[in-house]
Amino acid sequence: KKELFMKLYRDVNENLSEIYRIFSRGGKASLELENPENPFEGGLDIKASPSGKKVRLLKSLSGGEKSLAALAFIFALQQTNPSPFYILDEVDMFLDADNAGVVSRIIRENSQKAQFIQVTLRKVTLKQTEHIIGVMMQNSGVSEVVMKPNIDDFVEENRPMEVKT
Amino acid sequence: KKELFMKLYRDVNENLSEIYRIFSRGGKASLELENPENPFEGGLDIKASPSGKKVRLLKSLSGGEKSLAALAFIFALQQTNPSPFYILDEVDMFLDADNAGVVSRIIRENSQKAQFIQVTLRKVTLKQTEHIIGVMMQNSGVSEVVMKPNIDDFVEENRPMEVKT
Amino acid sequence: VHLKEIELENFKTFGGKTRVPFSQGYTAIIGPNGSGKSNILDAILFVLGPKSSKSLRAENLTDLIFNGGAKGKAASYCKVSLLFDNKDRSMPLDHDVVRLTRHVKLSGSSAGYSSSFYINGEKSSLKEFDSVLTSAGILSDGYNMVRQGLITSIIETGPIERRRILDRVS
Amino acid sequence: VHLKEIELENFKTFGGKTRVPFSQGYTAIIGPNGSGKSNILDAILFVLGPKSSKSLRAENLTDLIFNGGAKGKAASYCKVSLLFDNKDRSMPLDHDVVRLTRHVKLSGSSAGYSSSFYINGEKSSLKEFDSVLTSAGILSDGYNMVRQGLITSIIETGPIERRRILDRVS
Ligand SMILES: Nc1ncnc2c1ncn2[C@@H]1O[C@H](COP(=O)(O)OP(=O)(O)OP(=O)(O)O)[C@@H](O)[C@H]1O
Ligand SMILES: Nc1ncnc2c1ncn2[C@@H]1O[C@H](COP(=O)(O)OP(=O)(O)OP(=O)(O)O)[C@@H](O)[C@H]1O
Ligand SMILES: [Mg+2]
Ligand SMILES: [Mg+2]
Repeated sequence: KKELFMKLYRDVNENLSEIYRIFSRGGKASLELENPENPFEGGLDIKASPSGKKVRLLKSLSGGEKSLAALAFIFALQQTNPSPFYILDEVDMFLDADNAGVVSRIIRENSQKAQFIQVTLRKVTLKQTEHIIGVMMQNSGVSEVVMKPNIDDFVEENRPMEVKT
Repeated sequence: KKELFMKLYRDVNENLSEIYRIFSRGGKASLELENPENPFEGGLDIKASPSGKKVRLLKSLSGGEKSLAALAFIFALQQTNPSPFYILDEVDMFLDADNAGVVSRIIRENSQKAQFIQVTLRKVTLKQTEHIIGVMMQNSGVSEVVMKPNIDDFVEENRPMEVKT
Repeated sequence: VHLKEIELENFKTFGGKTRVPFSQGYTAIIGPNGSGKSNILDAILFVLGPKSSKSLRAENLTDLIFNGGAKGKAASYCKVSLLFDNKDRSMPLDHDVVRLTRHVKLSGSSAGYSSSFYINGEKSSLKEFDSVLTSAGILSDGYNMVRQGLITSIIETGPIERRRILDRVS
Repeated sequence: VHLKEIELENFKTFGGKTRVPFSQGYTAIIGPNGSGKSNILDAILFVLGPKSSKSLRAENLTDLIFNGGAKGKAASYCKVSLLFDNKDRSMPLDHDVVRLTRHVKLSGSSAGYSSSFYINGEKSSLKEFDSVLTSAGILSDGYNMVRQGLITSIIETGPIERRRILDRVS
């Protein structure tokens, strides 16, 4: 049991540091066991340092930085056991334009090998998706599917803030 | 003690149903005590029915519907004891364009009587704010304040999805 | 194998019959708050996922049946079919299209409802579903289905609970 | 009374001295993830808010001191001043501008740091801060300061914890 756990731990840790390096354009992330000798007696923490910053535990990062690290952890877990099919529900919610853009580019790359279905409210994400399905609700409380929704009417666009003083 | 609690409960409940009616363009929301006789022995739930839907407990609403009801609850609490000064950190995160637009319009109205400082990533919210402060981080890991940031470079715009089939 | 289409009948906010075609690659689902986006993902999980109602944001399986919305009549059953393109035969069935159907209907039994499974129209069982999905590598309890709010809960949860994620997967 | 300006010195990511002017009415703060937006709100809470470090997303008060960032040198103190327009005299002090300053510096004492309060440059105390703020109606532990993530925690928390919100306010 401990063997299996430690093998998964090492695999996820390796995947995490690679995925987070790409997500944060050069940052470092790793897992940390509270009790490496007896893993089942302690917990697991995620350490991350966005590029240009010192390494910190998940809880002292900003909202967006935490969600980027947590998403990298989920993707690292997924990589240990590939599936033909993934669903993601508003995973880009806390990310600014740059981060949401990088994440959706990675998903686009992964969608060559597997099917991805993602609920999103972000225009920056829609730039990468190949197909879009709209859902509307009429006053009746019944949902309807719209196969070719007009995107411009729907989602927001985030660009990194330029310092135009 | 019970007296004070019940008075606050009635006030917040009244404020909530009014605020939520405006937020959801016609929906109903109310508080519910698990044990109305001995409130301190039970919990508190929020019931809401977005306009055109049956009444449901918070947990069976959608992500955005929940956050609109929770925000209405917070504003209902704030109304019981007005302050000259409020801070809000990304409260519009889960809302679609319509809902984020209504909320920021209400805050704009309230900002005639008190000062509101809100961190946001949404362009729909910025349409209502009077002043905007930008924050940037250089590679050094040091934050800088930008007094007149160029908004177009920064935030997203959400519009309700029109069914243009 | 990839998902070609979903057929929903009276599932949550999808009153009546609704077809949602899917393509391979990367698909986005967009729409206003409360319009039914996450309900589509719940429909997928209803067939593929853990069979408990809790994971579908419902107290009981009968809460998944369309409740009539604003003014309509509540339905007495709900049904979801997932159609998979099986040309690569990764599902051990000799069909180009495999249609997995789950059906819940109100009934007079003590539980108040009956729940049944079908493969290509023939009565099947939860066990058979699981074996067909596992051989195709479609895990329902892995982290391949990232529900709304999972990211926040991984961040907010304590280290012990976070370690348990690895326990479950290993 | 309204907030006219914040002066930050070595507070979290704000190394060196930074001034942030505010106007009455409705102000937005925008910027990329991790740029320091919530840190500005933490600076306000550092002076007005509950005095514990936990509410400022820090283990200890000394974690609030600028740690040098990527390549810089860690500072040995942090200081935040909030300047309020007091022309309406809602703060019981006979000044048009009231400047509330909180200062934390590393020291050789057993706690490892010292923390001090100033009003318009004169040494003051936490108690005096609280009395000046309360008479102006600026509550720090009420729901007037909605931190990042509060909405999610109200939704996710159980009914008992939710009731406790009313207990605390009443
Ligand atoms: N059995 C049912 N019959 C009718 N409506 C239902 C049923 N079960 C749930 N609902 C409704 O479905 C709605 C939730 O939809 P869903 O979670 O799919 O929204 P969403 O599009 O994901 O929104 P968001 O962007 O806010 O996450 C709720 O308003 C809820 O009341
Ligand atoms: N004492 C300190 N010295 C230097 N950096 C610090 C200090 N304390 C916290 N930080 C850094 O501050 C950053 C968090 O900033 P903040 O929470 O203000 O971001 P934000 O702009 O609100 O981002 P988001 O949009 O993701 O919420 C983290 O990267 C953290 O490492
Ligand atoms: Mg949803
Ligand atoms: Mg923040």
